Formats: sequence, C-alpha cells, structure tokens
Amino acid sequence: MGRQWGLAMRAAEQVGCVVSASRAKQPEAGSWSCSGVILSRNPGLVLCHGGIFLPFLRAGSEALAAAEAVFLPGDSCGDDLRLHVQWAPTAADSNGRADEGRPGLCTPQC
Amino acid sequence: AGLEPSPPARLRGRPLQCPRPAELLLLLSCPAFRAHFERLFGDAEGEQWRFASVAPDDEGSEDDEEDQLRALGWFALLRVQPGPGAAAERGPAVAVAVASPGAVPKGAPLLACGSPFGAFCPDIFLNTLSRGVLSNAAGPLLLTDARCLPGSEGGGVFAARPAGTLVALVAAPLCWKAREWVGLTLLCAAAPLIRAARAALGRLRPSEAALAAFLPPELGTPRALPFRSPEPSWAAAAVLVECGAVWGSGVAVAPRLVLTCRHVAPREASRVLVRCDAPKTVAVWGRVLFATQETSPYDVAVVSLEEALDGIAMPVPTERFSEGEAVSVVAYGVFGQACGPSVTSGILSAVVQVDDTPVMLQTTCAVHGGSSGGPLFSPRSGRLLGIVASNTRDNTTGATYPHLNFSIPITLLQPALQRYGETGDLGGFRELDHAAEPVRVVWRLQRPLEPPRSKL
Repeated sequence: MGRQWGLAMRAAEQVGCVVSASRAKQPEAGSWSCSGVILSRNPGLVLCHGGIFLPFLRAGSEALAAAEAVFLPGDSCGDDLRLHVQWAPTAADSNGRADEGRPGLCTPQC
Repeated sequence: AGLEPSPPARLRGRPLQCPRPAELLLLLSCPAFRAHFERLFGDAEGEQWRFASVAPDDEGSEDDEEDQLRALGWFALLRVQPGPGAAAERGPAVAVAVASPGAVPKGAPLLACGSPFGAFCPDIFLNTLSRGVLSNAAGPLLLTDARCLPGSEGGGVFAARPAGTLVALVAAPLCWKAREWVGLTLLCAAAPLIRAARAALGRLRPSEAALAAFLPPELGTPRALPFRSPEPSWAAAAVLVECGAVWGSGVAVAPRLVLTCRHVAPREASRVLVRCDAPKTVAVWGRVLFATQETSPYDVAVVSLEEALDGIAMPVPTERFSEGEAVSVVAYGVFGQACGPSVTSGILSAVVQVDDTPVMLQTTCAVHGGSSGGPLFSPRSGRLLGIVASNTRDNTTGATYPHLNFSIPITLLQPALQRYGETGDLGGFRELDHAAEPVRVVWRLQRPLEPPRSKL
C-alpha cells in the first residue's frame, strides 16, 4: 500500500490547483477561491467547485435552485468575472522553459 | 487575522506556476447528487445540518446560508488560457483517469488533495494531502473521513488503487449536525460530473463542443474493474438497532445474537428491531436478553433475534490489542437507516488496562451519535476488537470530539458470549455488573485512586 500511496500522492499533486474569482472592475471587492482538478493540460480544462461563482450569477442563486438544471452556460455569470488558476509545476514543466528566468515572479503576497 | 502565519521557518520550496487566466465554460450539477443530498440532508433545518461556508464571511445571513446550500452541489468547468509555451507543452493531454460510479468500495483508502483556504498562501497550502477511507455512499453522494478544510471545495479525492484515479470532488469539507462537528467530508463522484460536462459541451458552440474529447475517460465499469476489491466482509456484521424511539448500532456475533449498548437497548425483555444492509437489506425482530445495570461501567446489551441473519460472516474476536494499529469503526451514526453504515478509519490510540486486563479502547476514528454499539475492527486482520460505547464531550464548553472515543474490548465480552453460546447461561454477562472500582474509575474518566497516605 505504501507504494500505492506514493503514486496516488504524485498523481494528485500533479492535477491539484487553486481557482480564484474576482471582479474586473472592483478588485477591491475581494476574491473568492476554491480548489480544483486539472482534467486536461492541453487544452487546459479544470473542474472546480461552483460556490465561488455565486456572487457573479446574473440571475442570482435562484439559477442554481431549479430542480431540472443540469448545467448553466458560462455566460450565466457577469462579464466582469475574472478567473485565475494556479498550480504546481509538473516535472515536465520544471525541466522546461516556461518559468526559466522568472524565479519569484509568482510568489503571492499573503 | 487568525490565519496570518508567523514567518515560516521553512517553506515547502516549490515554485508555482503563475496564476493563469481562465474562462468559465459551464456550471455543472449532478441531479442524482442533489436528490440524495435532499434525501439525507433535506430536513436540514430540522436536523440542524450546517456545512462549511464558501463565502468569506462565516457569519453570513440566513439568505447567504441558503445560497451556499444551493451552490453546494454545483461545480464548474473552466478553460485555462494557453500560456506562452503552450505549443511546447509535453506529456499526455488528459491529466487524470476517473473511477466509474460504484467502483470504489466502502472502506477503501482515499487521498484528498485540496488547498485549504483556497488562494490564501498557495505556496504553503496548495495541494495539501489528507488520507481517509470511503466512509459511505448514496449514489454519487460520497462521504470520506479524510479531513479537509474550507477552501478545499472542488479538490480532488483519489483512489489508492489504481493509484491516482479521480474518485470525487469535495463538495463540503466540514459539516455539523445539531452543532456537533461531524468529522466527515461530503463529496460528489467525479464520473457523473464528467458525463454531464461531456453532454453539456456538445450543446455549446462547435469550438467548445470539441473540448469534450479532452475530458478524462472512466476507468472500466464496476463489474469489470481490475482494481475493485470486494467490500470487507467484516463490515457486514454491523447492524442498526431500534428500541422504541431510540436507535443505535450493534454487531452480529452469532446468526441470532447481536451485541449493542445498554443505552441503545436498556430494558431487558423489550422488543427491538435489528436491520442490516449487507448482503441484502433485512429487518428482524428480537428482544433484549441482557443489559448491564446502570451502575455498571460497561454499557452493554445483548439482543436475541427471532430469525437468523443469513449470509453474514460472523466476526472473529481478537485476542490481543496493539496500540497504534489501524482500526475501523462501522456504524450507523449520523444517518441511521437512511444511508447504510459508515466506515471511519483511524488507529487504536490507547488500550487502558486494569491489572493487565484491557478494559477500555480509545481510537482516532470519527464516531458520531448513533454509532454506539457499532463494531471496532482491525481492517488488516478483519478481527473484531470491541464495540463503541461513546465519543467525548466537554461538559464545560459543550464541544463534542468525534475523534476521541471509547470502546469496550471484545476480550471482556468473549468469555460471556462463549458461555452463553455453549450453555445458554447469561451468568457471564451478569459479571459485567460487578466490575471492580478501578474499572469504574476509568470509565468515569477519573484519575486512578491513590492509596491512602499515612498521616504519621
């Protein structure tokens, strides 16, 4: 089981990410964030929780209450929604050139 | 302010990718998840269920709380805008495989990976790992005892076998029932969300519909999975015991005999209904053969059934305990009949002995109201270690601690069970009413009595 855990941990860490949402015109209004999973790298597809989109729904939370609702298109949220996704680099990324020469650029301010 | 860290002595030292802009493609919901949620938690106000807030302000209004409940079963599919090196990105496009619904059995080990507090200090909190088991399942609504924190909503929960298969996403990391923290995390199975995404993308513009091809595949089907291990046979011995308005858990120790707690079935000769869920759901009437007296430290009752519980492998009692060994509690706590027994995992944190005889077991498994009488097993050996008697409450603050709980060692009960099985004599159980004072002191959570000191 120990080896299995090791493999599972590596797999989990390679697809884990954090998603943040904010308003383009009102960044001071704060941001909402949650965790997510990278489903595909190229194209980049991420699945995350829907709760952070509540403040951005054009029709308010009522849109989520409809029993028959299975999905809502992206334009259910206002145009001022700004999303960012951050993740740890994969081994391939670390060896690649994407971050070369930019150390510390991503250090977030706590 | 409480989350402001001191300067860390040592950072995890991982360079992070720059936050990459993304667009919202879809908001997705799993109707089956919502239906099961409604069934299990629907009377949320009556049962006083509360879930971890996804809003920044924990002291939100009732409207906020209602909004959060609505959003609890919704997830989002995003497309990340390609970075400057996108064309050179290597490796497979699909990043993860998804477990089919029902592929992971109850009790199977799981690994949760999320970012506590969301985007707060990702260099420290990104991809924090937590281990647990699949505690319960109702369709795509899953529960795990892997401990998660606010901000880990949307985080992935992965199987250990095959390693890294995505099982579910965190829907609510924390929940409380009647102001008691229930040490379980609410999950939504990943497979139905991926299916919903695939179907929904097909109804969008062609450029977006094409993205469906990049959604991860489901790994096999439940019947043909290479990794599916059968649910542990020992878990099937857990039963639900209803005695009038009171209910709790129990364990079948013989086809017609169930052990439970006195506070679940307190009156001898009273009728009780015993339900079990595996291998099939059955309900059998029985009567209380024996219940310890109120003065006994051992909270034990024995129920004789009118019909045999067929098809259940009777548990083998252990003969010894090892502090630190992995243990599991199987019990109907929290949900009762609504959702089959839950499995929670932990270790045997203490074996309290009096005169070299184990008289109390402590575990780190999450134990909730309704778990009393449920069996404590060693998942490694499958042996029965004891029955759960209580968790812990601080009467000063009113706080309940589900991860500190007390069980009665089966080694104390086994001689009486054997005697009853061979002769029908309940005398062995009656001896539980005459426990020595040091044992009573232990179960009252008092300090051992010191020998009287001479005043000379």
